[in-house]
Amino acid sequence: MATVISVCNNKGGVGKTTATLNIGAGLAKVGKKVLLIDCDAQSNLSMCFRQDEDTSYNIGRVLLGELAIKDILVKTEKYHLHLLPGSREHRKIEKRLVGETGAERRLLKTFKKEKLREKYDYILIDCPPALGNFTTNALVASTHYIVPVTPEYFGYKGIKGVLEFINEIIEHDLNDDLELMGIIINQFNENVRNKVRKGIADKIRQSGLATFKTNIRQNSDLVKAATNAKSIFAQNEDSNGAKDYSSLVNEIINLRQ
Amino acid sequence: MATVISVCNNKGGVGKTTATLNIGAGLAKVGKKVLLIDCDAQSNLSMCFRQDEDTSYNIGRVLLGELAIKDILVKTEKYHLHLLPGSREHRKIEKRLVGETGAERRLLKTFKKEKLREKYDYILIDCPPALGNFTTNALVASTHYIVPVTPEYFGYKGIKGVLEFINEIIEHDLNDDLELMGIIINQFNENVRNKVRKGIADKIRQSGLATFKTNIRQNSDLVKAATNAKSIFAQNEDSNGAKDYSSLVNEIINLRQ
Ligand SMILES: Nc1ncnc2c1ncn2[C@@H]1O[C@H](COP(=O)(O)OP(=O)(O)OP(=O)(O)O)[C@@H](O)[C@H]1O
Ligand SMILES: Nc1ncnc2c1ncn2[C@@H]1O[C@H](COP(=O)(O)OP(=O)(O)OP(=O)(O)O)[C@@H](O)[C@H]1O
Ligand SMILES: [Mg+2]
Ligand SMILES: [Mg+2]
Repeated sequence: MATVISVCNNKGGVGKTTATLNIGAGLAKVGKKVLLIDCDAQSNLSMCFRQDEDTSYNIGRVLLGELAIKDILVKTEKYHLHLLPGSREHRKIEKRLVGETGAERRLLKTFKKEKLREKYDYILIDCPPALGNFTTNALVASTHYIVPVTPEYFGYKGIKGVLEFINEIIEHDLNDDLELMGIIINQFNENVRNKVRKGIADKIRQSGLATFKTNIRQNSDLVKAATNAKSIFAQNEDSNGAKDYSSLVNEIINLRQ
Repeated sequence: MATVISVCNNKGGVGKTTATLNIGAGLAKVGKKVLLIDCDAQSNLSMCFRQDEDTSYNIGRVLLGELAIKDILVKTEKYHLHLLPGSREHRKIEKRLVGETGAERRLLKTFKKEKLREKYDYILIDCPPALGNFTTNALVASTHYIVPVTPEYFGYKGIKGVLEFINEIIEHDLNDDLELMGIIINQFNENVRNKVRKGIADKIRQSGLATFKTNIRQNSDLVKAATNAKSIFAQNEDSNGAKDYSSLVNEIINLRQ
């Protein structure tokens, strides 16, 4: 049964899409069967697979019951890394979905009907910078969640809001087993002299919340990779980004043992 | 009558809050009467005025009709810079508001009832990284909108989605006069050798969309200022951030002449 991980944080621009892409690619690189799902109307993850951001073959339509998984599934050549694309259409679909029966459990229902968890080792879901219906669907269908954070004041303060939202999902019996896999401290170089960032990174580690040992350092290859619709591993194997995401992937795999 | 400006972009982390705070402070510094409104549940703008992010005295409650402007108005000592705070409560308020009559025009109605546009020269509204009901309310009540963008692939691709959303607001006669005041190219240093960023900044300028002449350079003082709940002018008058935002404020003032 696949481990299902929502990558979420309502703070914008913290590295949700970058983490989903590169954790997914890193897991596939070591032989895992991986499915990525783009639940963000911006469709940035889907752009990294050269998908049209206006495609009507998207996960939103599956949640509405208009399409099946096989209609929208995108496979990559090299590894067992598949994608269920997002679309800008999601903005309107999300509004429609809110009024439907079982609106919060549509993705979970799709997983069950299509036996998706039997077909993969890991399913990763990229969430929008909002705590709306698509993020709810992702979390209700997940076994774990990962919260990327940049060591900045607003980002640090925002963690509480994310956890509160998730507690509500658990309290309302939408998902009893949802567990924080870890906070990723992103764009942080331990040896850089920036006291503010170091202070916030320390606060996060001392908060008692599960936090990955691996920090993801600021690395321009990560930006280049996204622009070139590649994973960091395809962009530059020797980069800090590739090393950090490899180490993070190892942490994730070792958790499951 | 105040110029009302929504600062919006569904792409996260591009500098919406930083721009709202520092344009607002810059306008107040040269003697304008300025009102800032925090329409984001994250309440990052309100944190810059040391407001409690869980306050129940927030603009969301005014939109629901439960409070009046005078119940929530925050004034600063030095200049004529006022704030209508946000709150994390906005997440739940937004869900409730969606079902109410005139849900999209509540802020506009409040402006009229409280004659807010007569009391200020500029009203700036910080929007969340989402195109939901609060962003709609902000845009329906605005004369102009500003879109901060960082010169990165995802950010550039996202501009189309924001403009599409705004066209829908205009098409459905929610606001006939809404005008793009300008795109702000944020975190961009003209002389830095980064070809990717330069290439995207050029594309934005060649797109034909109104774009401010002033680029906002990457500047760590801007991050420090937000952490210290200060404007860039109070943090460090001589910083690149202060110079860039002063120059941007001059462009905005000259537009009105
Ligand atoms: N470690 C890093 N080093 C350098 N740049 C990074 C790093 N991680 C992410 N980025 C860049 O930061 C920007 C924001 O990242 P990304 O788009 O993944 O964030 P996000 O949380 O998905 O944003 P949104 O909230 O809009 O969905 C992107 O341009 C990305 O390339
Ligand atoms: N020109 C700049 N130079 C350096 N840092 C900047 C600059 N502009 C913004 N920042 C920093 O980038 C981060 C994101 O900015 P900000 O929070 O204002 O973006 P936002 O668009 O409001 O984010 P959200 O989408 O979450 O609302 C903050 O830590 C801020 O301090
Ligand atoms: Mg993203
Ligand atoms: Mg903001």
